[in-house]
Amino acid sequence: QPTAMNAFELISMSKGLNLENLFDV
Amino acid sequence: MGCFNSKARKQFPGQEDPVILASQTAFTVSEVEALFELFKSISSSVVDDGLISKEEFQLAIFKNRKKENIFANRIFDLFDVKKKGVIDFDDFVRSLNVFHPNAALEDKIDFSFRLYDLDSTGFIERQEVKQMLIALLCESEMKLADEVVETIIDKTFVDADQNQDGKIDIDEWRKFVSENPSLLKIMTLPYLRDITTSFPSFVFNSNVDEIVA
Repeated sequence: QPTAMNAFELISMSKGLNLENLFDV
Repeated sequence: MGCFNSKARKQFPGQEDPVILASQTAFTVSEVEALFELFKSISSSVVDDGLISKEEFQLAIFKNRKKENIFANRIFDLFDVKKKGVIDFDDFVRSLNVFHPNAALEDKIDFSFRLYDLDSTGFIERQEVKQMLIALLCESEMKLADEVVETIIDKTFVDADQNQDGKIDIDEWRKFVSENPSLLKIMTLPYLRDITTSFPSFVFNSNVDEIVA
């Protein structure tokens, strides 16, 4: 439930913050 | 003798000595060289100029060069340590160093604070949090009514903004993430431990005479 999470927990789900993709070359 | 200092070293063309970078980061010389293989791949994906542009950075993250994303933009700006509009190899290694599993917790806390302090005022402000939440909702196609978003932000600031002045400073952020350690999960890339396995070709391009662990 998004409403049970704090704002930063939600924000950290952004794909733009997932740097693991950098290694997928 | 098994010592990389025993012979004269060549340098990466136009780049800092991998031995120096290794001595100033959590990476070994071999890992810095493996990172150079990754860097070459990303920095040549649009224009082969030995620098990572924002377009190349977004292409690496999203596999789509046109995809604009507030968070990828912010990470690019933080990686662009010298504020040249591009990421060079030194920037790349020193920034990724913060994401190493062995990097200092304080560095991870500091980087994550600057990540969310979008306008670099030294505070994470309510309107920044709202801007990031709305961006996340758009990206994930999740729909929440504005009053629900406001409620989430209200609750977050009750917990994080200890002096209740409407903004989160670095000390408040440090306390908040210590109580919510999952927030720092994005600041560690376990993959960095295995970087030499992922880019074994660094061995053929090594500029040090002997590879040391």
